[in-house]
Amino acid sequence: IVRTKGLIKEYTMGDQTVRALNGVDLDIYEGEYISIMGPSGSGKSTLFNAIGGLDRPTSGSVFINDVDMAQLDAQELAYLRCHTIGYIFQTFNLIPVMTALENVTLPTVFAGMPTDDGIERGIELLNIVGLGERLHHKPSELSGGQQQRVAIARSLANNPSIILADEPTGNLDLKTGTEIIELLKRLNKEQGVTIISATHDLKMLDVSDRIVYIRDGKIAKIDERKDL
Amino acid sequence: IVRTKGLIKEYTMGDQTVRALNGVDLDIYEGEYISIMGPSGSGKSTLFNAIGGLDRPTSGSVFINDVDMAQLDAQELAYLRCHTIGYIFQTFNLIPVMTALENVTLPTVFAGMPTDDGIERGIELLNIVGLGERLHHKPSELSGGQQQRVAIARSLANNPSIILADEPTGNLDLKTGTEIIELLKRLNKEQGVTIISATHDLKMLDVSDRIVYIRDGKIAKIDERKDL
Ligand SMILES: Nc1ncnc2c1ncn2[C@@H]1O[C@H](COP(=O)(O)OP(=O)(O)OP(=O)(O)O)[C@@H](O)[C@H]1O
Ligand SMILES: Nc1ncnc2c1ncn2[C@@H]1O[C@H](COP(=O)(O)OP(=O)(O)OP(=O)(O)O)[C@@H](O)[C@H]1O
Ligand SMILES: [Mg+2]
Ligand SMILES: [Mg+2]
Repeated sequence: IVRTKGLIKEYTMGDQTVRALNGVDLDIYEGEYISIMGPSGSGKSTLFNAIGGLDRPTSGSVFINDVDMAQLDAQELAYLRCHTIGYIFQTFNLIPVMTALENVTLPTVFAGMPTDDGIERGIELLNIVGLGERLHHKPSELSGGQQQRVAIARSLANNPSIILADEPTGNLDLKTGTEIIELLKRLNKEQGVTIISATHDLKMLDVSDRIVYIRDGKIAKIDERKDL
Repeated sequence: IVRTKGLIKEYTMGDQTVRALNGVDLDIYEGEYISIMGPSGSGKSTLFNAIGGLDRPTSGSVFINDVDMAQLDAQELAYLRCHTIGYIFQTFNLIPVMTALENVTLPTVFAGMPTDDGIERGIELLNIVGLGERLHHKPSELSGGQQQRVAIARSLANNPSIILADEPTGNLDLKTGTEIIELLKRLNKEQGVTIISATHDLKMLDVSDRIVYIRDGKIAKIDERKDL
C-alpha cells in the first residue's frame, strides 16, 4: 500500500548539507502494522513527511496504492491527506485557538461532513482516548499527554486507511500508552487499517508485524515478529 | 531544599473548575534524585510550574531553601529562576528564531556571563548531549529528540542547584535516553545537584532515591529505592 524507492532527503544550510534520508527502499503491505525504530535524528520523522506527502524528497519516489505522489496535483494530494492518511505528529501540531473538540472535528469539515455528524464523531473519538471531560479545553489548558491524545483522536476523524503515528506514546504513562497501542491494534485487526508507527516504545514491538530499524537515514535491518 | 505545603491549583473555565493540584505536601531534600510518576493529567507539570515559580498556586505555599516563593519580589524570583533552578519543559519551549547554540546560551546572557564564556559553555553542553554537529540548527531544523536535548542542555547553562526535568526522555530512543539519565545521575552524584524529574520512563527508577506517585492532583504514595 505504501512503497518508497531510493528515497533521499537533503537539507542545505549555507555551505553544509544534511542528508536526513540516504536511500530508503521500503514496501509496506495493506493491513500491516509496521514499527520504525531508530536513534534520535536517524530520519523517522523525515520519512513520515515524505510518505504523508508533507514534504518533497530530494530524489526517489513514494507510491501510495501504486500512485506516484509526485504526479498528483494539489487537489489529489489534498484528498489523499484528508481521506486516506491520518497523521499523528511528534509535536502534536494542534491549533492553539481551538478547543480539543474543534481540533479533532476540523478534518471532518475539510471532508465535507455535516457539522452535527462531525461533532458527534469528535466527541466519540475524544471519549475513546479518555478525554471526554476535556472537550472544550484549548491545547494550553491540557497536559502534554492530553495534547498527544487530541492529536491521536484527530488523526482518526475521517476513518483513514493508513495511519502515520510519529511517536504516539512519548508523553503517556504506562497504562494510557498501553490503551493507545490497544486502540491502534484494534483498528489494525478489526478494520484492516495500515499502521505505520515511528516509536521508541518497546511496548509497540508485540503488536507489530514487522520492525524496521533505521540508522543515519538508511534501513539497517527489518525483523519479522515471528522471529522475535 | 524544596518544600510544598497544602498546594492547591485550580483552573476556572466559565462555570467549571478543574482542580489540577488538590493538596500536595512534599519535602525534597538537598542532593536528592526524586522521580514523580503518575497518569497523564494527574498534575505533574502543574506541580513543577508551582515549584519553579512559573505559576502561582490557588492556595498553599512553596519554599525553596526555606524561603517562601510568594514573598519574593520580581527581581528575587528572576534570580532564582536564572541561577538556582534549571527547567526542562515537557514541550521544550525553545525560541524558534534562534539556533540550538543561541537557545542554550541565552540563560548565560541573563546571568551576565561574558559572551565568549557563554558560547564556550553552550558548545560544551551541546556536545555533552550529542548535538555538537547541530549547533547552528534552529528548532524546526532538528528532530523531536534533538529539540528535547537542546532543552536539556539549556537547563544546565547556569549550573543550577535544582533541576526540574519534566519528562526529559519522552522523545528519546533507549540509548540516548539512557545517556541523558546517566548525565542527570552524574550531576546528582558528583555535583550534588537536586534532580526532580516527572517521568513515565521506568529506566528512571533505578537512579531515583525516592519515587512519588501522584494521582488526581494528590500524592498517592512514596517509595524509597531501597524498598524496591
Ligand atoms: N529543516 C532541516 N534542516 C536541516 N536538518 C534537518 C531539518 N530537519 C531535520 N533535520 C535533520 O535531519 C535528521 C533527521 O531528522 P528526523 O526528524 O527525521 O529524525 P527522527 O528519527 O525523527 O528523530 P527523533 O527520534 O529525535 O524524533 C536530523 O539529524 C535532523 O537534525
Ligand atoms: N490552563 C488550564 N486550564 C484548565 N485545566 C488545565 C490547565 N492546565 C492544565 N489543566 C488540567 O490540569 C490537569 C493536570 O495537568 P498537568 O499538565 O499537570 O498533568 P501531567 O501530570 O503533567 O500530565 P502529562 O503526563 O500528560 O504531562 C489536567 O487534567 C489538565 O487538563
Ligand atoms: Mg522524529
Ligand atoms: Mg505533564
